[in-house]
Amino acid sequence: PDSQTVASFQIYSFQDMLVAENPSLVSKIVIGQSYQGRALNVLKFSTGGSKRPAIWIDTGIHSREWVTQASGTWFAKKIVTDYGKDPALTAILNKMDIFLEIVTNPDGFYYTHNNNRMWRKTRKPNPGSSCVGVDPNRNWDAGFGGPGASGSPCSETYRGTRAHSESEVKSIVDFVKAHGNIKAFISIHSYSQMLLYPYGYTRTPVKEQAELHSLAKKAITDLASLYGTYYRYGSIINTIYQASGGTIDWTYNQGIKYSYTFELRDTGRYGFILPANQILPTARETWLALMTIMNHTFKNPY
Amino acid sequence: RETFVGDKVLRIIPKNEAQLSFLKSMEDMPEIDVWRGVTEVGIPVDIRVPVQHLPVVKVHLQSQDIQHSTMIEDLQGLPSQLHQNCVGAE
Repeated sequence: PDSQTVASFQIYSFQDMLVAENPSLVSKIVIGQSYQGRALNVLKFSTGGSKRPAIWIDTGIHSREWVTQASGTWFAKKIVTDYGKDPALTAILNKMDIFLEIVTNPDGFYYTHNNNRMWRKTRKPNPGSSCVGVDPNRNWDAGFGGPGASGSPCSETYRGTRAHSESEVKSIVDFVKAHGNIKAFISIHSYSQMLLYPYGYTRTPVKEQAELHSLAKKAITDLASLYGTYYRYGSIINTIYQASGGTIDWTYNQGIKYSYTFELRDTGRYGFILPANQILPTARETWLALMTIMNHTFKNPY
Repeated sequence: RETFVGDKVLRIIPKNEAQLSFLKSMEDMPEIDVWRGVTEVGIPVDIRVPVQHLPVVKVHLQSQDIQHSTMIEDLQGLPSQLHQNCVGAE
C-alpha cells in the first residue's frame, strides 16, 4: 500500500485483485447499481460464518473527497496485511465481519475525474431542473426534509424528492436491513478534521451520548498520536451544524449504536485538491482511530 | 468539461455570532460552493467562488465587515503547481 499502488490502479481493478489474492479472507458483494449502472461494490472481510456481527465502513459518498476513496483503498490492503499479525485486528476478524464500500458514489467519482473535479452529488437528473444530482448525505430517512438540507436541485445539499430516492443510498439501506447484525457503521468524508456521532437533525442527544463521546475522544487521541493532527469531535448538530437526512442518523435509528462519521484531514490547506503526499499520512492516522472504534465495538457487544 | 480558471477558494474565520449567522445564510447561495461549512466562531470556513461571482461575494462579505484570506488563488492553476512541487521533490 504505497503511493504508487494508490496512483496506478483503478479502484475497481484493485478490489478484484485483492479478492483474487486473498480468497479466504476477502470477497466482493455487489449491493446494487448506481443511477448510471455502475456496480456498487462492497468488500467483505470475513473468516467464516454467516450474518456475524459486523462493522460497516464507507468512503467517498461525496465524490470529490478523493482522499477518502484513497484511504478506503489503503484500509482494504491494511486489513489483509494485518490479519494474522496484528492481534487486535485478528481478534476482531475472528468474531466479526468488516464490510467496506470504497466508491460509494461511483457516478460522481467518474464525473469528478472527467468533467468536474468539484462534483459532490449523485448524477441522477432532476425533472424540471437543469441541475443534476442529489446530496447522498441528505437523502436518508432521518429527519428527511428538515432544516440543514436544501429543497433546491441546484444546491450542493439538495436532499432529493424523497428519502432513499438515490439508488446509492437505497442499496445501503437494503443491505443494512437485510443483514440485521451490523454493530458499527462508519461513514467517511473529508476534509475538516472531525469525528462525529448522531444526531444531526435534532438537538435531542442520543441515549448513549456519554459513551459515544468518550469513544470519539479516545479515537481522535489515538489518531493524533501519529502526526499530531487535531480533530474536533461531538454530535453533528453541536459540532458542525444542523443537517437533516444524514447517513449516521439513519443508521443509529436502525439500532446501530456505534454510528460515526469522519471528516478526514487536509492540513495542507488545499481542500479537495490536496497534494498526493498527504494521502498516506491521512490513511495511516485514520486507521488508528478506526481500530479504536472497531476494537471498542468488539469488546462491548450489545 | 468544467474548468475553474480564476476561481478562488476563500478562507473566512468568523469572529463573532453575527458573522457566523451571516455566513450560514450565505451557504445556500448558488453562486458559491461551500468546501468547509460554517461551524463556530474561530473555526475556518472555506468557500469556492467562481471568478464571475467574485465581486458580488466580496461586496457581500465587506458589507458585514467580514475579513477573508485567499486559500487557493486560481483553482485551475493549482494541479500544475502541485505537479511542479511533486517533480521538485523527486
